[in-house]
Amino acid sequence: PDPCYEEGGAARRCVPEFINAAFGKEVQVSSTCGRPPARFCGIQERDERPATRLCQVCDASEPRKAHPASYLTDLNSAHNLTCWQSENFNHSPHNVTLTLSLGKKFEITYVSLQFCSPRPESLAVYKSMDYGKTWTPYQFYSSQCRKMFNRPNKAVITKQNEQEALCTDGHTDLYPLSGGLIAFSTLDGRPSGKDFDNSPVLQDWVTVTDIRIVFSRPHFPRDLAAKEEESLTGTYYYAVGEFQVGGRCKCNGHASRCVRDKDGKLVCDCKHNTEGPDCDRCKPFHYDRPWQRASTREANECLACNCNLHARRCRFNMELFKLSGRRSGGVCLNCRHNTAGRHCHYCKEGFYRDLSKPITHRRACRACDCHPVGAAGKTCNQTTGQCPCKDGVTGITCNRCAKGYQQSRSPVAPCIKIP
Amino acid sequence: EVMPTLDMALFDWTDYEDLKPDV
Repeated sequence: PDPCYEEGGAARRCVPEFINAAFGKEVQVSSTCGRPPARFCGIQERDERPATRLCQVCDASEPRKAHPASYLTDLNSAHNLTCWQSENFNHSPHNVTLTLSLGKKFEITYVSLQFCSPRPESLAVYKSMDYGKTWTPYQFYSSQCRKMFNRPNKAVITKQNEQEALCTDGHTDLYPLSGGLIAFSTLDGRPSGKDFDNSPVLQDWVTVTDIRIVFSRPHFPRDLAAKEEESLTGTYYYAVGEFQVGGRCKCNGHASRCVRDKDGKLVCDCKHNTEGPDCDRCKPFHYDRPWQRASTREANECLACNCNLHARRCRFNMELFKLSGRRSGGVCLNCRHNTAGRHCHYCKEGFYRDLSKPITHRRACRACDCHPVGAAGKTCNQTTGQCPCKDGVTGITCNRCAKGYQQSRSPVAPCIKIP
Repeated sequence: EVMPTLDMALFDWTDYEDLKPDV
């Protein structure tokens, strides 16, 4: 069964499955260790013993010692956590950027990072909705929000500023030294999150095509509690084992899956007479009401114009839609088969309705065929086909003299009264 | 009684050349 339709055929809202949209995707990183090979030292904590320094070599040419960006979005195994790692650096702040392109609009619920190094002291998340052309702040983490990002710590979100990036000092502790998590929930704490269907602001807020993470500042020795720990560090790096973006391919409630098109691009498999990469418009000839996103209560499918099989194109007219009580706004274009009207529902001038055929029949309108001399015009009654006859002329097409009249030689008065 | 259809050949178009149909 198609999840976009009820068993009886009625349309209903449908959405693609919830996935980790980052999985298997390439992440552009501004720094990766191993070219040339470099020694790096991490701090290990084991039970309650003092922290110890563990040094290894990062070598991009040797798979067992490499830490490429592909490790950010590969299969996450608890037994063998593979980590991307930046180059070493010894000054602060030091920016390292991760950029993930999803290749399509997604509606995301969370962004999470699991670290192999200590978590950064300051970190920013940005989003793009236009495939990386422009970026907007999504979330900041820092123990010094005002200094680093010029934002207050843990600002209150109201209905008036739901599209504002917050800064928090949560998730920025030095500990754990490895395996720490930073998770940003896009709707958490936003008042309209409970009424997401009716909040275009939040629907926009969760829409992304790209995510950018900027690690701004690592933890430096002054943050370490003990002096002995200070001696364990000296160079710094960022390392992440798992970069996840949880969400759904954005199809506005009109598709249950996303597929690759012939160019290999990810697109929605649109239903409900919609089309576009995100099912964001109505299919041609389905403009009887404006496009709308589906909600849990209403599928808002696009409806075909009613042109009685006499037109292939139509357009939407908002005035007519409002006048109809928001029921129908389609206007047929280029009515064929001698029909006319916004629904091609009557016969054009010079034709009349053949009531023996349904209006959908291609011969539903017949030519008036008014007599060139006997008729006063070429337009007949659209229902009966009766042509307007000159004085003394009769017949549907005005082709005979009436009783008591006879044909004259004058084309202006073709029938004259018999004396 | 069914009257005959108008006979186009009987009309005199001399003064009405501009009204004369193509048929």
